Parts: sequence; C-alpha cells; structure tokens
Amino acid sequence: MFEARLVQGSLLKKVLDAIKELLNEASWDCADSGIQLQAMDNSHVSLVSVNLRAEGFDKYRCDRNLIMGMDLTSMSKILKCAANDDIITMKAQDNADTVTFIFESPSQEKVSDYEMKLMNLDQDHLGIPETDYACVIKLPSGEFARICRDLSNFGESIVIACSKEGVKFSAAGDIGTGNIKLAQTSSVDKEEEAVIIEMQEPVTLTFACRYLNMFTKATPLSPQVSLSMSPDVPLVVEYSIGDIGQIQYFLAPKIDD
Amino acid sequence: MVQKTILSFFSAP
Repeated sequence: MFEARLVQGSLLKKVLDAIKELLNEASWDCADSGIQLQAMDNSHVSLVSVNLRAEGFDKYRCDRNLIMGMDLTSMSKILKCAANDDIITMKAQDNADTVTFIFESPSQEKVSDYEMKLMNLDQDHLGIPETDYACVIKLPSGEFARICRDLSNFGESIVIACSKEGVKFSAAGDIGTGNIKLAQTSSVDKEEEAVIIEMQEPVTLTFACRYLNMFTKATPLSPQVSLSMSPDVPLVVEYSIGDIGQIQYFLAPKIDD
Repeated sequence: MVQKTILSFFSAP
C-alpha cells in the first residue's frame, strides 16, 4: 500500500507545471524515504530530477517500493481538477495498475477522487556523478526567468559567464546582441532577493534558450534558484519545492566544433 | 556550436 498526503497540495500542482512541457511521461519511484522522478526530455539534452522527501508529507506510507509510470499530460489534467488550497492524497495498492488522486477542500466539505491508469515505462536511471561545481550562483527565480525570456529575443543560445565580478548572461543573433550583468548583492532586506556567487574558478558555458525557458516553469515553486556550473559539464538549475524537496534540471552545454 | 546530450556526461546503469 502506498499513500502520500500533502496538505499544501498546490506544491504538487506546481511540480507538474514545472515538468510537463519537458517530459511526456515519467516514472515516480516510491520508497520508504520518499518519491523520486528522473527522466530525460525526448532529445536527451536535459534531465529532470524531482525529489520529494517522505517527512515533507503530512502522511506518508509506502510498504513496498513502487514504480508508477505516468502519462504526465494525463496527470496534469487530473491535478488541474484540484483547487490551489486542496489537500492532495495519492494512493495505490501494491502491484496496482492504477493510482488514485484524492482532493479534499480545506473545510472537508468537498472530496473528489480521480483514478488514473499507470504505464509500464523503461526506467533506467542515469548515474549523476558527484561534482564540486566551480561556480554556484543563487539569484531570485523571477529574475532568472526574466533574463531567459528577454535574451531569447536575440538568439537561440545564452552564454553564462561567471567570474569574481559577477555573472553575465549574453545572447547574440540577427537583430543584435544583449548582455545582462548581475553583481553579487551587498545587502538585501530579504534573503530571497539576494544574488550570491560562490566561485572557485571562472566558468563560461553556452546553453540552449529553449530549455532554460522550460526550466523557468518551476519559478512559482521557489523565490530563489541556484545555477551550478563547471567547465564542460551540464548546468544544474535547482529550485526547492517548499520544505519537502527539490527539482533539479541538468542541461548539456553547447560546445564548439 | 554543437548541442551535446546528457548521455555524453551521465552514464546509464
């Protein structure tokens, strides 16, 4: 028996909004420790990893490890039926071929349940090497979304250059060029408004705008985002999911011929 | 520039 109840059901709705453009289908791996999802987009350019800790749920029970392959478009349609303040419960029997979503209004006066068919998916997880990143940039997630959106007007790629002076995002194309520089903030009233740069060595890498823009669909999950870069390895874009976990997007760089 | 894939960095099990 698997059962996970989340009073802050809107978090699950936001997680789906953050992955459904990138992934058509994916497996949710349920274990005693929590729920994980790892999947690549169709082009194998990016990889999404979602981790929801068991302790983050208001009720969590997983008697046996369970892999729930889901069509994410269908899952998203079902979660759209939940109100933002609904309590969401996911339930499945051991070896079941369906999962049930239960939505309770905060007053408990309305309870809906939706059953969805599960799919058998290949679920080979990739090994992600432990990496000490040369640069870790923390910035407001809304600012990052704005930068990606604005620079997408100029070209298909964004160059991210991190040095001790700060971080520079650049794009170039037919209409011209755009550069956005962010310096580390010296003092801020709110922690989530800060730009913090931890740098061991300067790094410059180029990434596809299309993917960065899809990652920013996670913006409603967290006021801050972190970008981790090292030379010639995938960028990691990470958002926390409330207090219950995090979503990480890995994006392979573009490299000179 | 060439778009690399994730599979050139992360290994399958």
